[in-house]
Amino acid sequence: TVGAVARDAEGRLAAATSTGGMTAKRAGRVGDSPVIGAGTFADDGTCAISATGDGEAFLRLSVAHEIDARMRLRGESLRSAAEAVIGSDLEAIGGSGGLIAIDRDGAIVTPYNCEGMYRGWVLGSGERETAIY
Amino acid sequence: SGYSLAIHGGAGVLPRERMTAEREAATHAALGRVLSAGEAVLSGGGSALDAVTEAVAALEDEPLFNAGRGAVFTRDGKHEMDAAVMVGRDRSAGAVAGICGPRNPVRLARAVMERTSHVLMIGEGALGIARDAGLAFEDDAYFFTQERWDSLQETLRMEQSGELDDDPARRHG
Repeated sequence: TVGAVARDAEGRLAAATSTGGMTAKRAGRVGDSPVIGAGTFADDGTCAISATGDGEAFLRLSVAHEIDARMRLRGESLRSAAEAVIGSDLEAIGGSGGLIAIDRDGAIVTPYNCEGMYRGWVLGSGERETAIY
Repeated sequence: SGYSLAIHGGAGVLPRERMTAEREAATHAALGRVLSAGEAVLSGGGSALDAVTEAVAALEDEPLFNAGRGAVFTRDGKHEMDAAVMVGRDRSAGAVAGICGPRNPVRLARAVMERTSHVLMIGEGALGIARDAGLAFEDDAYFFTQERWDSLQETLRMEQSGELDDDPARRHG
């Protein structure tokens, strides 16, 4: 699975995700990537999210929506909400994976609970990095 | 300039002990190319939607990652791809599932958002939107990579022999 989240110079947010699914999956099986609120989400008031990992677990937790709700209803920061959902909720149901997310101020978080996640980020200020583990 | 862009190529990373220096360098180089594709939009004043569309299309074009031409195989040796886009301004969204043919499934997800009143479309109906939108199609050979084929054979063999492990690198490509 691959994805991107962005905040443009006018403060607009967007998210995109794309996947081939899982090796040897049954025909017809669909994971979280194309399900809005699970693997892909964007709302200018809170955050944009693209997820990767055990699709069934991300679907059952409505991961992206859960993070948005924590921010919108409890006033949590993106970091706090994303790390709680990936670090605790996902772990609690035996799921593994991660996500990239950006908030309306352009802050980026990339939590994951497995060995690594292919990821990268670039800011208008010039910061730029790619990472694996 | 106030813009920010993040990308991911999936959580199915190769375990450290199997990661070679060449593979690691190739992966960082691919991620760097993708960041450049997305940043070229943002630094030119383009929209977040255009930036994520171009970044994910670039990721789909990289055979290293499990999407587009690097997509993993189903147990029947075929490809079924899914994609989605969403815009924060008004929560408009487009998504496709279970498709194979369009070179960039993310562009089809965006076509669903921009050319229909729907959010999620599957199968032949979704492919019809791709044709109407004039999106590029590829044949099965374009989506074939030996590494993914080998991974499928290994997974099926392990299932047969009852030794299937939980290796995310293999499962998630």
